[in-house]
Amino acid sequence: IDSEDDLLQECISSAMPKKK
Amino acid sequence: PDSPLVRWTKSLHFLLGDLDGAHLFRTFLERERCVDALDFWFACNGFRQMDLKDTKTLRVAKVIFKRYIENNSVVAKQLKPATKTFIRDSIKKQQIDSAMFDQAQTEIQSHMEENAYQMFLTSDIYLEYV
Repeated sequence: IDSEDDLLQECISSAMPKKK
Repeated sequence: PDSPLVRWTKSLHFLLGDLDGAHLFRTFLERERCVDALDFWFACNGFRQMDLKDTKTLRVAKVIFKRYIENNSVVAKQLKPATKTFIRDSIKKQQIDSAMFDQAQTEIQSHMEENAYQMFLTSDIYLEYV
């Protein structure tokens, strides 16, 4: 099971702008 | 066409839509001790894209609530009481919706636009980068 930190980080990262 | 640096000055939306801009703004917010507001803003966007049928989505909603809203963080301080109550009730009833953080995100975004974003555009971090 993912830790809370991992879940949150994954969620934030999924919304970050992608490299051009 | 405008360079990314020029676009950053047009709106917070442009700044956060650019990887370098988002990173530089984050560096600035870390120094100002209000980086939670930015992380919360991106977490709201990430949450909106999640699959509501996935059990992970409820867990993520709970983590966002616990980290940013339930405590006394910069995010919690900037949110209206009714907005926090709405999210608390949604989680308690397990009524998870893609838009459940939208109002909170709007409030945090307005606060960033009026405060941190304006300060960022005149900060030495930004000016040195330019």
